[in-house]
Amino acid sequence: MIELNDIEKAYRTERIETIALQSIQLKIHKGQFVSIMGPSGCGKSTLLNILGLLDKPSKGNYLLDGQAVNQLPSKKSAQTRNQKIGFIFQSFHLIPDLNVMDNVEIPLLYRGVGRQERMRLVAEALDRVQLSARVHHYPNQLSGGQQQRVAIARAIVGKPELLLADEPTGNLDSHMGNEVMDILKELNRDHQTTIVMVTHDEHQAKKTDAILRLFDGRLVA
Amino acid sequence: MIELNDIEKAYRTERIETIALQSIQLKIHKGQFVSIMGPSGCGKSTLLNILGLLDKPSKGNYLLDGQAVNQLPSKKSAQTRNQKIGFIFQSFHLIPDLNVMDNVEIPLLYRGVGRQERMRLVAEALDRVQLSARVHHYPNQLSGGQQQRVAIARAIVGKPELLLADEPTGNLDSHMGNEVMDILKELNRDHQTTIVMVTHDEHQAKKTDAILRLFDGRLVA
Ligand SMILES: Nc1ncnc2c1ncn2[C@@H]1O[C@H](COP(=O)(O)OP(=O)(O)OP(=O)(O)O)[C@@H](O)[C@H]1O
Ligand SMILES: Nc1ncnc2c1ncn2[C@@H]1O[C@H](COP(=O)(O)OP(=O)(O)OP(=O)(O)O)[C@@H](O)[C@H]1O
Ligand SMILES: [Mg+2]
Ligand SMILES: [Mg+2]
Repeated sequence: MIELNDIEKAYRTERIETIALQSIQLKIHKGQFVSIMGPSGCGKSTLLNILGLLDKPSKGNYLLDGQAVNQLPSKKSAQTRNQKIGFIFQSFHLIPDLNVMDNVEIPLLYRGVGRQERMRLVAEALDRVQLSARVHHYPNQLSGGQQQRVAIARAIVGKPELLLADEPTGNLDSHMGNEVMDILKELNRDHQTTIVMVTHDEHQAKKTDAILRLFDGRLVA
Repeated sequence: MIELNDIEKAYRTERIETIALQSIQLKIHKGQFVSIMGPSGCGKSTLLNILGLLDKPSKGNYLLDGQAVNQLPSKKSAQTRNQKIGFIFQSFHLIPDLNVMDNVEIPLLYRGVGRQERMRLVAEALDRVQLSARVHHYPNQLSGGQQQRVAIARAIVGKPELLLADEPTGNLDSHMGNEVMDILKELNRDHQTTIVMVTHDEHQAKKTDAILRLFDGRLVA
């Protein structure tokens, strides 16, 4: 489903060039659930952003379901992203002036899902992350872990083909972290969702099919 | 050093009242290093915000070095906070239009520390968190864990009497998480810094003097 060929990503600030990723060669099959681990700053979020069509590589190409997606114009890129991909961001990116319910329904609006069905799917997703009591809260009225769970609910509400999760349990106690992993395992098992999860938690990574390790922008054995 | 007597905190949204903390009775002695653990949403950040004079309790009183601080006018409260307290926020709260160096020096500006000494202390703090190579970066050019480390450097740069850390290793790999714990242990041992750390990581909590557990806003055995 995913093929990365010789991917490189360089960032430039005024003074420094950072090679965030180099020589990335990667194949992930439909329905696989893989983890990505590695030290802080080694390129994990950068890799996930490229997979999620949120960023373009400096070199190399990215085939998603056989289609070369890193060269798409931004309108087509956004369309592909909205239809196929769910993303749990490391810093959540909730919309501050929308309440929990309205934040979670956004992916369904992009797909033109009808109002009745949206209400049902949003309620279901919020129930899965145990936040049904907070539907009318605004993000700044939630704890850190509750914000993370809203981000999770939003990413899974449309049952996307490809789910990208950037440290989805970082702000959660171990019990809630296990609950979140159960949700991801269930999506993978029952809906064949392909999942790429960045995590610092070896305990959670061991529950997935494979662990890829990044170091200084490269995949290592 | 810290005495909380019958502390309660209630939040009200349009529809729901949340009793985030109730009947909190707590004494922490100068130089102690304690952890606070508990499920997502149980009141940990709320408790830390009250300890850090960022929020006032709905009931009860807070004595800091024998002084009743929850009743101080906001100007005096800010003064006490700037002089005595360092805070590592769960969501970092870095200033987006200041680079790393300028973010870290802020507590020293509040204390009127001279330029030469500020440069030296900032360099030392950034070296401790292994970010010397990123001094001119802006927060949005940093990884999640690098942002967390800038927040840590800023909180420790002025060697505060009281350090409040809200999940300081949540975005860090286990190796960097251990390095951060070493920094905190060192401050505690060499400078008698009183430290209250919220964490979801039992492994890190075990390195501290005591673990307090919160559940549904109450301290439990
Ligand atoms: N401004 C607010 N308005 C309404 N409710 C709030 C507000 N801030 C926090 N709460 C609620 O108070 C409770 C405690 O929040 P707090 O941030 O202290 O939790 P926490 O223990 O730090 O959780 P986490 O581990 O997820 O960070 C939560 O249920 C939260 O929804
Ligand atoms: N916009 C940017 N400009 C310059 N450098 C950047 C930018 N974004 C990221 N970087 C750098 O690229 C490197 C990789 O960043 P990335 O966010 O992928 O790390 P990460 O593996 O997700 O780390 P963490 O575990 O801390 O989240 C880091 O060293 C970071 O400083
Ligand atoms: Mg990251
Ligand atoms: Mg919190």
